[in-house]
Amino acid sequence: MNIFRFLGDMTHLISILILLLKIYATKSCSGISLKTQELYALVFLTRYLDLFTDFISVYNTVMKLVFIASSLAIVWCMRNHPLVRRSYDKQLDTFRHYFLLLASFLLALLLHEKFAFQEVLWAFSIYLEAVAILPQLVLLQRSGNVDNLTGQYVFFLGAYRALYIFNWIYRYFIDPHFTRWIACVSGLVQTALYADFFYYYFISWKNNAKLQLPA
Amino acid sequence: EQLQGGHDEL
Repeated sequence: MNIFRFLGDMTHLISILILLLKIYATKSCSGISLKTQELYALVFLTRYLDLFTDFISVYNTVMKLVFIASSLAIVWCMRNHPLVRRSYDKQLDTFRHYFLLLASFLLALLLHEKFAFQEVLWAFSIYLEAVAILPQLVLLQRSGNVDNLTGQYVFFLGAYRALYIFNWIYRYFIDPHFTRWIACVSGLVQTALYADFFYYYFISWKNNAKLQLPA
Repeated sequence: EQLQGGHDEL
């Protein structure tokens, strides 16, 4: 464990707590893409298959459980909670995320560390996570003004993988045999997808203005 | 921490 990865995990946890706060406090999920949340739930379920077979550390196990439980709780809430589901922007959240599923799965069949069930699904979860934010970013562009908590949520979500990139650089210097090309390249793509969001987030922070994404 | 496949990260 290194400081970059720890900060990355904490940033990821903060983003989830912000989303839970928004949904719990405002009983609304306006501006949140259910499709992105469903993709994240799938990312965690396919990545943490080793939850009960490989024990790495208490921290690792606890964080995996928190990520799985929170992502499922958010999806359940957006689908079934009477107040929350009514605020879901169904007509705006129209990204065809099944293509993301298919593309990630096909790529995982081609590119993986080992052709084994758990490894192919692990690679699938890495590729899927890289593109899972797309429905959310498209929804933000369509819904124009972005409420504060939603903006913070997306910001921390993007920042966590950027910190992981520093973690991979650090681990490479510590141990040149440490190569995680799949996670690293996907992490770069994932962070790059946030580039324009980070730009508009920075502008809104500098001008102390509301976060506006161009349509 | 290194596991087979090195999946020690979240």
